[in-house]
Formats: sequence, C-alpha cells, structure tokens
Amino acid sequence: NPHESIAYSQYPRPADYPQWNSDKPSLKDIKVMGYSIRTIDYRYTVWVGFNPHDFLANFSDVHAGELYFVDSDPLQDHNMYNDSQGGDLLQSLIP
Amino acid sequence: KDTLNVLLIIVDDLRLSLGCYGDKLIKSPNIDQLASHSLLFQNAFAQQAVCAPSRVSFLTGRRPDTTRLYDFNSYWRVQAGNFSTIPQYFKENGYVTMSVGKVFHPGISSNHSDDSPYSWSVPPYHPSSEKYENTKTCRGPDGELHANLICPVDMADIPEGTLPDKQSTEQAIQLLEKMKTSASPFFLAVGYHKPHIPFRYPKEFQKLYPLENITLAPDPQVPAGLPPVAYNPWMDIRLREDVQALNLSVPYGPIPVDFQRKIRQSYFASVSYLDTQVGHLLSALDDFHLANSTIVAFTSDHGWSLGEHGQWAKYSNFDVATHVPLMFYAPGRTALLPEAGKKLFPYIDPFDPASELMEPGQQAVDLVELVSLFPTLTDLAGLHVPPRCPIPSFHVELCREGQSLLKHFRFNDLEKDLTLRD
Repeated sequence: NPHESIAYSQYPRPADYPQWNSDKPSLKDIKVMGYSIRTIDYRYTVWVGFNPHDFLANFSDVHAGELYFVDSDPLQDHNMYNDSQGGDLLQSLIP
Repeated sequence: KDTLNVLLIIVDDLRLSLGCYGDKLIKSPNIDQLASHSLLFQNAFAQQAVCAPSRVSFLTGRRPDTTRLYDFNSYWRVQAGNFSTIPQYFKENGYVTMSVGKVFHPGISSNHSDDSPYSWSVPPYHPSSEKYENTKTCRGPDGELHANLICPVDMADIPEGTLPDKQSTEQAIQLLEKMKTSASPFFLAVGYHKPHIPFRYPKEFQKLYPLENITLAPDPQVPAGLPPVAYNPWMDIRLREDVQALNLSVPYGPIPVDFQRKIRQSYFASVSYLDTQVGHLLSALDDFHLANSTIVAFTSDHGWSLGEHGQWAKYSNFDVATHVPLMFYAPGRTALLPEAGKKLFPYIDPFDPASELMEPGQQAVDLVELVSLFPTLTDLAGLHVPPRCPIPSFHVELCREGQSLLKHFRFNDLEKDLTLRD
C-alpha cells in the first residue's frame, strides 16, 4: 500500500538562524539536525539538538518543526506544524 | 554468460526537471526514452540533499547517521565502519568494476581515491577538462572572461575545446567497446557533472529555452511559517562573479526576477545538454549489442531549488532538494528485448522538433529511498542481496539499511506483452 511507504531524509545546521556556513556546516559545527519523514500524504520534519561528538540527536530538544500536507499544499509553503502541536493530529500521523 | 552487466548513471544535482517526470518545458528525449523502457519511481528521495553524504549513503547502502558523514570531511571506513560499497560487492562477485566522472564525491569523503582499490577494478577516470570548471572561462557581456554561475560557452573558445561530461561519455563508450567481448560481466558507473553549478554548457542549448518562455518558480517567496533553521542561504552561488555583482542581501536576498529567470533558463539548458550525453552513451549500448544484457540504473544524488521558497541550490529538507529521478531498465523484464536489427536507445536530438513524445514505461508511486539502490541492483543482477543491517551496524561490513525494490517490478505485465507480441 503506497500509503505505508516512507522516505527519511535529514539535514544538519550550525545554528537556528541562517549564517555563512548553514548550507555546509563542518561536523564539529553541527548543532541542529533536521529529520524528515515523508509519506504519500505529508512531510513532517523536526529540527532537534545534535551533539557532533557522540553523534546523538536529542529529540526532546526540538528547535523547530515543519508539517506540510501533500494534497492541499504540494509546494510545501504552508507550515502546519504549530497548528498541529498538542492536538491528536500528530498521533494519527505517526506511521 | 547469462550474468547481466550493470550501467549506473548518476547525475549531479538533477531535480525532477525531466519530460518523463511530467515537466512539459524540458527537452530530455533520451532520458525520456530510457524511462519508456524502464520502471520509473515517481517518489524517490535522497537521504541528505548534499553531494558527498548522499553519495556515500547510497553507495554503501547506509543512512547518514550510520556513515556519520554530514559534511565532506571524513572517510566512512575511518570514521564509522569498513562498509562495503555497491561496486565493491559486484567486484567481489566477479564483475569488472569501472568508474567514469563523478561517482564518489572527490576528496576526503572517498579517501582521495574514489575508494580505490576497494570499489574499482581499474583506476577511476576523471575528465581532464574538469580543472577548468570553476575558472574564468565564461565570456561576459564585456568580452572578458569570468567565473560565473551562468556560463554558456562556445566550444571553440574554451580550454581543451571540450567539457567534462563530453569527455566522460567518450571514455565510457570506449570502456563499453572494450567490455563487449569480455568474458567477465561489467559494472560501469558514469557520473555526470551537469547540471551542478556552474551552468557551463554549449551555448546553443540556450536556444531551447527562450527567456520569454521562462517563468519564476511558482512560489518564489520565503514562506511566512518557515522556521529560520529550515532555510538554506545558498551561499555557493553567491560566490560566482555574476551573482556577486548583484550585491544581494544575506541571507534572504532576493535575486532580481530577471536574473532568477536566467538561472532557471541555464539550469534547463544544462539538463538538455546532459540529456544528449546520456543519449550518446545509451546509443553506444545498442551499437555494441549490450542492451540485451545490461541493466541500466539512472538517478541523481539530490535535487535543486530553482527559486522555490526563495531558495536556490540544495542544502535543505524540501522536496525540491530531496526528490530525485530514479529508474531501472532491466532487459526482458521492464521492456521486451529489441528484435534483431532494432535499437532500444537510438540517439534523439533535442533540437529535432519532430522527436515525438515518449510512451511512459512502468511507473511506481510508492515512496522509495536512494539507500535502496544497493539491494535493488544486487537483486536485479541475481546476486545474493546483503542482509538487513542490525542497529547499530558500525561493526558489520556487508549489510543494507534500505529495502530491495524488486517487488515494484511488474514483470508479468511484460509477459502479457510477450503473448501479445507472439
């Protein structure tokens, strides 16, 4: 069932705000990692604290989030993450 | 004798700007022709939208959190584990493995050796004209030479009178000719540089995309709800002379709209130039009677933002940066074997207005990942598929974190065609 297929992506950042090395941070400068779950229906991304020394992401340290629904927002311009916080929406999304 | 060869074509920074992915503006007849004989995955995603981490990830079949390569500065065999690669596995199974152009990212991330000797039977080939890619070879309106982002060139006016991808195609065709009589099967990986920046291509390709036909991205503004951490400030293109001259503000720009359209025009022109190179390569497969015995896999390492969300380049988690073309041609399985004397991949000139629209081949909508390339190629070639990786798997040399995509190949459709044909 195509609705069960999932693709994971990730991207590192040196800081919460864009800076000269945001595109290509060196490992030692990575402070945040954005982990994405992409399904047929949505893309859900959390940007969480990341420790480059032990390569560990801290999922309780959420710096920001993104949530886009493919059908209603295929170009991913309307971030629904804040609207979804706390509600049971997220529970229903977790595959 | 029955072992299938493998031709893996990896294109640098190619987003879904292809006819076979529904882009009506793009002239990519040769890649569209490949797609018409292939299984095309409409929803394939890279695991990280930047060169070296993505390439090391799919060539080892491990995710970035396992290769521990998020930048360009470490070699997975030192940093994470002695993970086998796709070419290494084929080499260990009796294949002659060869690399042309940009397969591994050059530098530390592939041990300054394209991971030789582990991955390759012969020294990898790199086109000599690559060294001019980022030098002042772009003739500006002032008649001077610059190191620009937008760089349509007159072939007679550039060093060596050639371009890296042309040289790579010539080298790959020579290798195919050598291998056509070899007793051993081959695994040939060809890595094309375009449409990676700078957009340096034969200037005639610009005529395929008259500027008046080029629109802006459908959503060229930075979205209001976009967290700043999610935004990539496209610092690499800002370093090019023609972009520097625009004096853009950091980090959000914007780029003046006429220059945005010129960037898009030159990206598309680069794609059509690349398409001709793929066309010559595939046509040679036919000429050497190898199309019946060679699997062809076509993909890119990640996509590229062309102004969407006010962003350019890759470096983000947006679909335009992670969504990649992915298709597999398997002889006699995704397409009937060509009848005697007929060609599967005749070269098609993108300038030829008569080149008709291609019939689509098999398609799959399920979401898949580039990390599945390793198990899928081994499965298609009939080799033993490496086992799934345990978590963690740093201590395991041969395993895979992606799943084989063979279940998406509907070979029985072909059998129907066969009976129809009979």
